[in-house]
Amino acid sequence: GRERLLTAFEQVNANFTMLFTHLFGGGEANLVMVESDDPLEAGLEIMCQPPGKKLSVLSLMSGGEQTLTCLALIFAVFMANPSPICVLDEVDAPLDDANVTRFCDMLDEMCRRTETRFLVITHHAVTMARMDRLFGVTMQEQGVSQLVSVDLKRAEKLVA
Amino acid sequence: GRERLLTAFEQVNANFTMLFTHLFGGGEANLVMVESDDPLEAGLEIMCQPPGKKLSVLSLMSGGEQTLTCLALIFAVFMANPSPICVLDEVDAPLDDANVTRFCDMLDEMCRRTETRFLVITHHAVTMARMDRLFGVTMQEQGVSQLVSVDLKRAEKLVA
Amino acid sequence: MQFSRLRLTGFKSFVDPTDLMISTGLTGVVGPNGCGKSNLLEALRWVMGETRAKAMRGGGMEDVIFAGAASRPARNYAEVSLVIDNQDRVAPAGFNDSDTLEVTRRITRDVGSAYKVNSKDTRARDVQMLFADAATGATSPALVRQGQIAELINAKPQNRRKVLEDAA
Amino acid sequence: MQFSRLRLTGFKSFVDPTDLMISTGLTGVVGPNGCGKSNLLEALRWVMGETRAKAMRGGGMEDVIFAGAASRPARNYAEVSLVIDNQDRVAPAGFNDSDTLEVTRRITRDVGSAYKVNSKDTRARDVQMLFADAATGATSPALVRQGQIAELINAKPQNRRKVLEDAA
Ligand SMILES: Nc1ncnc2c1ncn2[C@@H]1O[C@H](COP(=O)(O)OP(=O)(O)OP(=O)(O)O)[C@@H](O)[C@H]1O
Ligand SMILES: Nc1ncnc2c1ncn2[C@@H]1O[C@H](COP(=O)(O)OP(=O)(O)OP(=O)(O)O)[C@@H](O)[C@H]1O
Ligand SMILES: [Mg+2]
Ligand SMILES: [Mg+2]
Repeated sequence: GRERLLTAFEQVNANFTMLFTHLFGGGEANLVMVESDDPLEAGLEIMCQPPGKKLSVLSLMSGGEQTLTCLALIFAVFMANPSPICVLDEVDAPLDDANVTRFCDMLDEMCRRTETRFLVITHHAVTMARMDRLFGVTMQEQGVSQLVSVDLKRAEKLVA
Repeated sequence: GRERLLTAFEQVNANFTMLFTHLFGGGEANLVMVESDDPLEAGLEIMCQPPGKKLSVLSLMSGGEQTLTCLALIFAVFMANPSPICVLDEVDAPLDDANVTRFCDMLDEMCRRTETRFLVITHHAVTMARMDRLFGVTMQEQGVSQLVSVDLKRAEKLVA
Repeated sequence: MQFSRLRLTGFKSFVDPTDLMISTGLTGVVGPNGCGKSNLLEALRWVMGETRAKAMRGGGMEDVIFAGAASRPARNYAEVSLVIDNQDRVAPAGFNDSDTLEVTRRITRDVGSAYKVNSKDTRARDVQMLFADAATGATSPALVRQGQIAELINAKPQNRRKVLEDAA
Repeated sequence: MQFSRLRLTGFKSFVDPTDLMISTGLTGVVGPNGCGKSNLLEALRWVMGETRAKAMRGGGMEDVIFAGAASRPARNYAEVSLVIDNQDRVAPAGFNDSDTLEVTRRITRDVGSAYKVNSKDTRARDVQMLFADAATGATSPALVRQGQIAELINAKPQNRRKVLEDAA
């Protein structure tokens, strides 16, 4: 109970700090248990300091920075117990091109470390270009979905 | 009290239906008061039917469809009582290129109908290209923001 | 245990039988707003035993049945099947004697959901256990819904901790 | 009444005095994640009399004061001023005898906020009234924060109705 949760916390926190500094190219980050000394009752706060900025809680960061930080947390948990399948639905929407590239670098790293198969739903041209293959979903007939294989080069037309 | 709220509701609902069908190229939509007969107590539900699809509540639509519908509601309220300034912070993030274009068409329409000045924060190349002018925010010095004028053609470099 | 194919029939906007092949590495899914991309993720969570209609964006479980479109009548059932490669034989006892496992869930209007594993009727709970033992399932933190990151950012610290519990 | 210029000094990441010119039509604001775009909208809402620290992403009102960066020490005050063109003389009485109105708000560490209109000390409430009478203000539905649409989508019907009340 308490033991297992604390062990998991330690491992996830270590992964989280490592992934955060990778994604932000530096800085510092930590998970902190708050509101109770009992790990079964405590809440989870996220303290982070992007390079050159001040240490603050998650809520004071920009939208894109918050998203990148949460991706570090989600994958910190993932690394502690990799699943056979991982599906990400438009998680890159608030990211600029530079951060989308770093996010894709992290996905490549996860592919190297695990056997996990990834499905990445996206509108971002940068992300599409980093995939091993693409499927397009279309509604040629109104209200009826169809799946088609997409040539990576023709992808841009489909997203619009 | 009750009278004013009902009159506002009628006007906003009419604007909303009109803007929805503009943005979706057809279909039907309506605001509905729920949970109470008293307009001062009732909640606001949003019923919509994009072209070729079934009528349903807002929560059953896709992420992009929900966003476009909420933009129709926000501007339905705006049209009822235009403000001197309107600021939109990354409202186009979940939209595909076709819907971003329709969103920009609606902004042009609002510019024609009102004296309102608009500030549109965006990462979307399509939106940037539709603006009358662009300002870039940079952090050349870590943690310190600066504002610069941006040539519309050079905009793509700045967003990455 | 590796996932290899997801098949949808009458599930939300996928009225015609549709196969999504799940291969190694990174598979991208693209398309315009409202074309059905998120419905694919919901079908996967649904066949793994999702019980909360709210997590399917619906008011009730029958909301996943194809409700009709401009030129198509509504259906009265929805079915999703997931094919799993089990050559490494790590599936739980009772499911571990074949190279392939096909998990199927069907919901019929006014009747409810029924599960099968390799054509044998199976209880919902045993399907959920099968996936839980494989470090996945409908509530796996590795299945990130559209907008879920925004919820995590805005969540109170108490609610964020649930993310950690899934890792323990 | 038209807004023409927003000036930030020591407000969040805008430590050096920065002018944002507000012209007719559509002005785009672009830049990488975390560079300060949303801080501009917060500065506008703040000078118009925003009272809720939560709406500024902060724990307390002093969180808007520049907290320092790699090569800069923290400041001890933040100031934002908004210049309004009042040639059409539609401002409320008491503010209506000049072509230009400059509304300034300054917060000093351990002291609190102080407002001025054309250099004359003014109460927060009168500043809020000035903007409310002009169909704008910190809570105007035309000022859409990042993530606010997602909140509207997920809101219970009771909370959504507030949008309508702003129109009445
Ligand atoms: N039971 C149903 N029967 C028929 N169509 C349905 C049903 N449930 C949902 N849909 C349709 O599926 C569409 C939503 O698909 P989905 O959420 O997968 O879109 P998406 O591709 O993820 O779009 P976005 O890019 O905007 O997120 C909606 O337009 C809705 O009308
Ligand atoms: N009091 C403060 N002092 C100094 N810097 C601050 C202060 N408050 C916030 N910041 C910084 O401002 C940055 C956030 O800026 P902002 O939210 O405007 O970014 P943004 O351009 O909107 O990014 P995004 O595209 O990700 O939404 C944060 O990185 C944060 O460190
Ligand atoms: Mg979607
Ligand atoms: Mg922002």
